[in-house]
Amino acid sequence: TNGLTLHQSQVLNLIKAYPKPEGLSFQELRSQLPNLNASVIKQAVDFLSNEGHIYSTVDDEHFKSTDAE
Amino acid sequence: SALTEEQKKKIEENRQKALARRAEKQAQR
Repeated sequence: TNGLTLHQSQVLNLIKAYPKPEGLSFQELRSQLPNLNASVIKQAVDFLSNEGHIYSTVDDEHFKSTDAE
Repeated sequence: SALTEEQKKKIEENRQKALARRAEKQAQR
């Protein structure tokens, strides 16, 4: 395993799969993970960012993965 | 794409910072 929780993996996989250069927005994450509440998604985003798996792009609510490219 | 040069520059800077964080975390393990 990659050491991530299920929720963290779900969030990371959606960000990884998103092709546009500005990255995936927090709102889009919420709509694609309707079973998770916003604070759980936010915690996963914060963890992934702190670990360097993802980074913010045009603002603090859009994310890309360091695995991309 | 619709991104400005400034946005592209900021995104690349953030990517480099994230890669550095990732390397740092891996080194701690």
